[in-house]
Amino acid sequence: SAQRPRPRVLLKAPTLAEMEEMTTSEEEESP
Amino acid sequence: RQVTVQRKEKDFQGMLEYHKEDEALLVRNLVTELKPQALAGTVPCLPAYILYMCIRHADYVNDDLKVHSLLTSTINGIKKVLKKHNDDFEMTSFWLSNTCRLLHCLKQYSGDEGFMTQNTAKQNEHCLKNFDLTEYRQVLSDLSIQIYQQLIKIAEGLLQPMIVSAMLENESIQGLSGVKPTGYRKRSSSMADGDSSYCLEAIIRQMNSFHTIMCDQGLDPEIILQVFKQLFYMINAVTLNNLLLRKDVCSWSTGMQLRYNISQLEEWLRGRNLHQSGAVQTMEPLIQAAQLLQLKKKTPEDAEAICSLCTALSTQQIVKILNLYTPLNEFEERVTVAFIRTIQAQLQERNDPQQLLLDFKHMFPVLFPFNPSSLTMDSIHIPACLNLEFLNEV
Repeated sequence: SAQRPRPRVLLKAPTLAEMEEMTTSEEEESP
Repeated sequence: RQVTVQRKEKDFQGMLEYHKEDEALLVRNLVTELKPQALAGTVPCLPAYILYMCIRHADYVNDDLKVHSLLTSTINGIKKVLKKHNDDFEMTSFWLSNTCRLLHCLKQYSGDEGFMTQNTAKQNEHCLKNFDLTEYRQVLSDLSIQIYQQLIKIAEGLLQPMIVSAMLENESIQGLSGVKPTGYRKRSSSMADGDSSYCLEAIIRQMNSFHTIMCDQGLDPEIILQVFKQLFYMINAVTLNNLLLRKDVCSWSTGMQLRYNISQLEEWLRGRNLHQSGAVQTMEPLIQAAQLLQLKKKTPEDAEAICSLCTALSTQQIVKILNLYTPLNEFEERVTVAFIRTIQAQLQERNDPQQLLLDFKHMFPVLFPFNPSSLTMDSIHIPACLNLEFLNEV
């Protein structure tokens, strides 16, 4: 019988807005 | 006893490997510092395919942190380029094409059967093995919407200064100037810019340029159709709003010129195979306004004809145009108050919106239909001009 493929692991992603916040705070932290 | 193992030259499996410390260089050379012109003559959306091949290798070696990191850096890189070039149509269109293509790749090679129906057996071998990137697809889809909005804003900014003079003021029909209402000083919306005026040809030239750029960059045809529907709506709204506010253009001759201009735009859409976009339908209020200027406005039958024709104009707009209508000469009569009352009486049952002017900033919602590629990853060649020698083909 055909081998069933292993289920893929869901990679959690931040939303675009969260990504934006992260980048902004990183920029603020850097001198 | 010695065993000799003959090693077969390994085939390229359509994956690209890189060291984690080269990620910043990859994003710099492929995203933030890349000039779209450098890729002329290569496969459209090459950066998207290269990025997918890098993601695929990180997936293949089961390195979730590498996948996270590359996707985040890429998305932030694209946003940085867009911010820097927020008035550059070519750059914005380029990143819309590539973001959409990357999104399509993440669907086409996701392993979800719904997205694999058009894949070849070879393409199915290039699917992701370990990770489900559904959430990143959502982020890329949101990013695509942002880029699309920026693209429309740039295109509108380039077209808007041309609209009033090209659509309402410029006289391209020979002999029409002799039948314009007299006593009005020539007015231009762009008077502040000196005597800059545009003809319809300028609008068409600009749209040709938009269309050529988007096609060359491999932007999905469905998105190109939506861009032109949006731009035609804006041309319609800006022209109609000006018509509703300016007595000097509410005349039979402007109606004639306007109808001619709209037919030229329709012709252009057909010539570029964009007539399925719904762009002409967005011009319907303006088409009807042009006809209203040309129709007879005297008898109850004329009123009936106007009411049955002008379905895309509100009562308020019809009445305003009739009030502003300027006779060509002493032989043509003004529209009478009684005629306008007849129209108002006939239209009173309509549940029309109250505002007179159109919202020229209105945006239609954009859709990005799935568009798989027939290209196979192992056929993609990376040109030397990209400076990506540190990527290893696997």
